[in-house]
Amino acid sequence: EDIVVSDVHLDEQQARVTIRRVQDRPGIAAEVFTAVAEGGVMVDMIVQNVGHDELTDLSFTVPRVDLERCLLLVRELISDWPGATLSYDGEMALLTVMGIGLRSHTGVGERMFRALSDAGVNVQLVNTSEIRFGVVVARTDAAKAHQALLAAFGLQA
Amino acid sequence: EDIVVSDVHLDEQQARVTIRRVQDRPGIAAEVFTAVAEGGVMVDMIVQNVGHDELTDLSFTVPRVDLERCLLLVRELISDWPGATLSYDGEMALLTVMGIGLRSHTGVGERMFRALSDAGVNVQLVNTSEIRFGVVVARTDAAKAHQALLAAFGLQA
Ligand SMILES: C[C@@H](O)[C@H](N)C(=O)O
Ligand SMILES: C[C@@H](O)[C@H](N)C(=O)O
Repeated sequence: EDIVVSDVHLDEQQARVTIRRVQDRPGIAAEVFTAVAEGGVMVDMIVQNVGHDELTDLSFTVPRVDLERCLLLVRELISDWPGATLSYDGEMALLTVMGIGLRSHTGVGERMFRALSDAGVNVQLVNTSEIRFGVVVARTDAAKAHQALLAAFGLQA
Repeated sequence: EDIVVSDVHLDEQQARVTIRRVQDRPGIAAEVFTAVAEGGVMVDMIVQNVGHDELTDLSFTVPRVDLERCLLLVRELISDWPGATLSYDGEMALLTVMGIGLRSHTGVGERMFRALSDAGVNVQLVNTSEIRFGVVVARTDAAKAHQALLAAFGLQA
């Protein structure tokens, strides 16, 4: 049996920024990430789900130490965007399941979500690809979630 | 200067499924992806943004040829989920910018979004990590978006 999942990484150094109800039209993402980059804040993960009523929410993560500066930049940018609101979470944790063929090997995603569910951990954001499953959980759940995933994938010491 | 972006891949073989207004509590993602997996449908990408009012939306992509079967599975699953609705898009295209240090090398994200914006392409979903930026666009924009990104990253023949 292939060793599909090679590692589960816990990152507690990030914070989430969400701009809710942005216009879902060309140019918005470019404006946001240009402003953040020009402010010297590095973006790690971006998550945007499908919009409706021509609006969508745009979330991204930055180093926790840069959260306040990032919020200043974004607040300035969206100050004249009708209906857009800013929210953030300085108490998040990012768990990353890494490996190969995560999609094509059945059961990895289900096992991850089942392990988190069994541990009572709520999944706040999800961002996956074939080689990397990312889930955001509350920092208060981080250790428990990390242990649950390590155990689920047989990576415990 | 490092060659940071190595490839821009276009995938027109996927379809998107979105369950709107699912309960944002432990166990929901596990139920969805267990049901889909048990139905023999392979999931490629999962995107979930942060919830509000204890609800969130859950999107994922599957091979276009499996869309109808997937919708049957999900409809059955959510039939007694109060307020949850199912939507889908059989006409999406997934563009993936691949490379190394996409986050730590400044400008890659901004360049991608600016190129798509300049081409008039709307970004429907975003799913990124340090080694892979994924954006979903309309299939009618696929060729134009692919060309714009190849050009933006100097990968044109
Ligand atoms: C929301 C944002 O991604 C927008 N759809 C854009 O294309 O820039
Ligand atoms: C929406 C879904 O991800 C839910 N929060 C869960 O943990 O399963």
